Amino acid sequence: EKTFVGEQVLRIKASSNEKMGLLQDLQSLTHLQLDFWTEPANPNIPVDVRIPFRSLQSVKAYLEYNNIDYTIMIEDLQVIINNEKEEMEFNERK
Amino acid sequence: ERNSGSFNFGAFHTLDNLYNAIDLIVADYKSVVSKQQIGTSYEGRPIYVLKFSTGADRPGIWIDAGIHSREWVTQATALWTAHQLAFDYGKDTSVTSLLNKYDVFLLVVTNPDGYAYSHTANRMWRKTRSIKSGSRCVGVDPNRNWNAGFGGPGASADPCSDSYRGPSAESEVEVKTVANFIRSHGKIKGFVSIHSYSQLLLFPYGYKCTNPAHYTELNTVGKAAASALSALYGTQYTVGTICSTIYQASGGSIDWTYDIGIKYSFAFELRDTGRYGFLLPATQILPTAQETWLGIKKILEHVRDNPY
Repeated sequence: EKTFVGEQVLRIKASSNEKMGLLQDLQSLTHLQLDFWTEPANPNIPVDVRIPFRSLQSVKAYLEYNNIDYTIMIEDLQVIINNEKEEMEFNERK
Repeated sequence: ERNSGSFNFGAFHTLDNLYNAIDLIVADYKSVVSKQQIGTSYEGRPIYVLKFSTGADRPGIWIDAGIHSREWVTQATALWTAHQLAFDYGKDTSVTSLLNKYDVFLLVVTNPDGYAYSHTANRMWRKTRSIKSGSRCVGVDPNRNWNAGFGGPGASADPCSDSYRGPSAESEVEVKTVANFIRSHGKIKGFVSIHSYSQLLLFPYGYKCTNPAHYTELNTVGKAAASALSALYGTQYTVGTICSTIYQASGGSIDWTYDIGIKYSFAFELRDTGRYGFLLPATQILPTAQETWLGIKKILEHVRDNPY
């Protein structure tokens, strides 16, 4: 079973079309194995990206170098998945 | 003895449990709901649609949910909606008058293989589970696989991409099954596809960035639906065409349905508050379902009152 330990989801806000373009460039870097939960297309809609642990540093450096604002939406994905699992097991027993 | 009234709609469930719940709803509301197997998924799981009907030879309205498997709140919302629709018939005047004129078809789990896989192997799985010879990667994005601008912008030709469009339109049996059902029915007048997340209510087009012929009407209906939805908990939706609201994406279901003449074609992107994404806590299932129902009802009422 695939686990997501240390993976984060960043919520990125591109303030201009130029910065949106930089996010689209990021999307094309397939070796980073980013999972875009919402696509970089419209500056009005935040871009949420799931980032494998080993790509976190590169992505954050890229965003900071380009002055693109982001917040950490999910600190550790596996923690939430574990909570979800526990809740499902509890409901199943109930 | 178990019945649909004792089922916990406020929890996430495995595919087997969802299918059991569907059977409970059918057993409890036999006079209104029946279950039809319309096809079989790539890995051999049944694809069940619930038919809400009170008479013969009626026009129909289609609702499907969770074509991308990891959107668990979507399938949970659809199951709650199924129970509500059955429960409300004969009690709620809007639902009663709707079902006295139209059949409603509700597909609770559009991508059963993906749903099962997201429960057992990869919580973040989005695609189907079909295997393509010559590729190490599995699955197709089923919402890039419809015959609407297939292969155009906003869909990937790379089998390893999460938005891989597939080798040809309707290559995925899950898509072909629904498309065949819609074609063979011949009188579907409304089509609502439920996804999550990002709080959007979308209408065609996505494969091109021009407005549909019925833009004004669809926009008005969409805004009324979003407003009804918002009235319950204040959840704000953005309404518009796929292309103008989010991005250009080809091969989507509601573009296909609109282009074959189903004027009222809409897609919901349900809640997230910006904190959980696809991992919305189960405590949000019921509020999400309740508010979404108000939006769906607005669309259903418009279809009912505006025959074409």
